[in-house]
Amino acid sequence: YEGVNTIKERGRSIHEIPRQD
Amino acid sequence: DSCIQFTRHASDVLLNLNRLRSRDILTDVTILVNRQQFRAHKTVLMACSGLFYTIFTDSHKCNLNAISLDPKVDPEGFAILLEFMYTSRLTLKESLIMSIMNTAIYLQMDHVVDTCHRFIKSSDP
Repeated sequence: YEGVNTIKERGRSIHEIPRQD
Repeated sequence: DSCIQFTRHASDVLLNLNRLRSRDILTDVTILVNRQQFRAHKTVLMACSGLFYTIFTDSHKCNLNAISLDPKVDPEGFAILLEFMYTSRLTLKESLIMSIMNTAIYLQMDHVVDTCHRFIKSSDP
């Protein structure tokens, strides 16, 4: 990743599994 | 070239693994501590504990679906460490600190042992 422009994304990255369906 | 780094991805994955555990989805082992039972995912246990890593990388033991821990292990201390594995939060109660630390030593969770040592030192008058 050296030389790669890294952009930080602070939002959620994946869906959230619910506690119960 | 650009790369997007999702800064909370690791904690989002861990949150979902903990939800799977609480719903008993794809949990593949029961840990028996005295008479108490704890369901968990082998992969999470072995990622966090040297003892579980040794057990589940052993071809004779990796398919076991129940593991009994040493009867000297305190279930309350184990519960706190299991919660830590799935949440990254370690609840250090003064009344339980010795059993948490002894359980962490037994489970070969060296960084947690160091943290318990520091906690004991800092609360020593």
